[in-house]
Amino acid sequence: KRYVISGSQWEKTNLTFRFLNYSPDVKFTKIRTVIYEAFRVWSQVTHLTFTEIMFGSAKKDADIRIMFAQKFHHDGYPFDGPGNILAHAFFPGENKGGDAHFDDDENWTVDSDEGVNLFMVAAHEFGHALGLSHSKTPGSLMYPWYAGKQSKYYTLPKDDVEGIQKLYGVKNSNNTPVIVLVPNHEGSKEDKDEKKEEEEDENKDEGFVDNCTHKFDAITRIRGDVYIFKGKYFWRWESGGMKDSSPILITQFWYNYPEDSVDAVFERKKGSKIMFFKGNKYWLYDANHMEKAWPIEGRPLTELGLPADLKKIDAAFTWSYNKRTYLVSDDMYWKFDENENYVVYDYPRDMKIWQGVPTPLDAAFQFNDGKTYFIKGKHYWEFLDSQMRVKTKLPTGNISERWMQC
Amino acid sequence: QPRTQRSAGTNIQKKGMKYLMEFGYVNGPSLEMENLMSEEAQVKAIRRFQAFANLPLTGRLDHRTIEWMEKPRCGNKDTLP
Repeated sequence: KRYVISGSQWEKTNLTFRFLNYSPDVKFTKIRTVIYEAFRVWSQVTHLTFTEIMFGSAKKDADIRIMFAQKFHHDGYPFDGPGNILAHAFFPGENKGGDAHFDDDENWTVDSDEGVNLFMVAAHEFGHALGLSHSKTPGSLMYPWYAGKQSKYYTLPKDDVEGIQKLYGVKNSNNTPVIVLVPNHEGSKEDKDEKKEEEEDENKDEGFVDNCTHKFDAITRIRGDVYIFKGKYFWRWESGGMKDSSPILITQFWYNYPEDSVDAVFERKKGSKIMFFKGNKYWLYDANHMEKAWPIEGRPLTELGLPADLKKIDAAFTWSYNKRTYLVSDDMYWKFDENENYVVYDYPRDMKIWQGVPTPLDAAFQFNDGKTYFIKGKHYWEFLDSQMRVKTKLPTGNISERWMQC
Repeated sequence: QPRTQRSAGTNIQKKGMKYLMEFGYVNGPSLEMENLMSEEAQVKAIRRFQAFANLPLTGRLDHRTIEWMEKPRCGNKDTLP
C-alpha cells in the first residue's frame, strides 16, 4: 500500500464539475474531451460519476471547478511561471474543496510529446480533488513528479485503483458500472404501457415491421420527404401521405450502411449530405452513397468534438427557429457547426432549456410545416420556438396516427 | 570559500528549505521560519524528502537532490501535516 488518503472525501459519488475557463494552448473542445477522459480514469473503477454543470454563479455551483491561471490566482498557492509547479488541487470539501487549478504559464498539450500533457496532470489533480494524496510509488498516477505523456490507452495503476476504491468502493467484479436504477415511483401507468409496447415491439419477429409500431429510432426530413427509421427498415412519407406502407431495408437505399439500425440522422444544409449516427460512430452519405473514402466502420464522434465517453446520439435536428443543427444525447445537447464540422464552443448544455422536452429523446425533426417536433416512444411534442417550450406538457399526438396513417 | 560561492551555497540552502517547507517536509508553521531552523531539523527534512523521492539518504542538498527538486511536479504537498 503506497497510496495516501488525504483524510477528506466526498460523502456522495455523483459529483459535478464545471469549467471556469480554458487554456489558450489547446482548442477548448480538445480540453473538454481530455478532461472528460481524465474523469473517466476514476469513474471507470468506482461508483463515481461526474456531471458537467454548464452554468453557475453560486459560490459553489459545482463540486470540482476547473481553472487555468497564472501566478497569483486568488488562493494561497500562486503559480511559479513555466516549469516546476504545473497544477494543484484542493481535497474534497466546501468552497475551494475539490477545485483543480492548472498553471497557464505551462505549455499545455494533448497529443504531442512536447509541452505538458494535460490528460496526465488533470487525472492526477482529480485524484486530489477526490481525496488522494501523493504516493511515493514511481509509476503511480499520484506520484508527485510529472512523468510525461500517457500511452494511448491509459489504465489506472494498481496503487491508485486501491487508493480510490478505498474511498469510493469498487465497481462490480467484471468492471461494468453498477447502474442502480432506483425507481422514484412504481412507474406510472404510462410507463407500464410504454414498457409493454416496447416488449411487444422487441418480441416482434425481426423480419416483420408493422408501420403501426409504437417506437421509432429516428425521424428526419430529407429532400422534403420525411424518413422514419425503425430497426433495419425505414418508411418514406411524402407530403400527402406514405409513399408506401411497407418499409424498405435501409441497406437497400443507403448502400453499404453497416449497422442494423440508426440512432439519429439528419440532412446537412451544406451540400445536402446525410449524416447517420449509431453508437459512438457517424457516417456521411452523398445521396445514397457513402462519402468517398469513408471508413465502412464509421468515424468516431470525438472527431466532431463530442466527448470520448459519449455512448450515442439520441437525436439530431435542424431547429426551425435559427436553422442551426443540434445533437442531443441523454439530457445534454450540443450546437453543431456544419461549416466547422465541429460542435460549438461552450457546449454541451442541459436539455432543460428546451422546456418540457422529455429525455432521453428518440428523435427530433423539423416537419414541412416549419415546426420542430420532439419524439419519445410513440408520441411527439410540437415545440413552440418563440416560447422555447413544448406546446403542451402532454404529448401533442401519436406518431403512428400522424405520419403512419394508422 | 570565495564570497560568491558562499552566497550561492546559502541561496541553494534557502531555496532547498523553501521547497521542503512548501511540500510538507518541514513541520514549521509557515515558509517564513526556514532561517530559524536548526541544522538537525534541516538534515531531517532533507532525508524525509530523499526517502519520498527514492534518493540516497545523504541528509545533504547534494546535486542529485537539487536536480530532483527542479523537476516539474504537482503543487500539492507530498506529506500530510
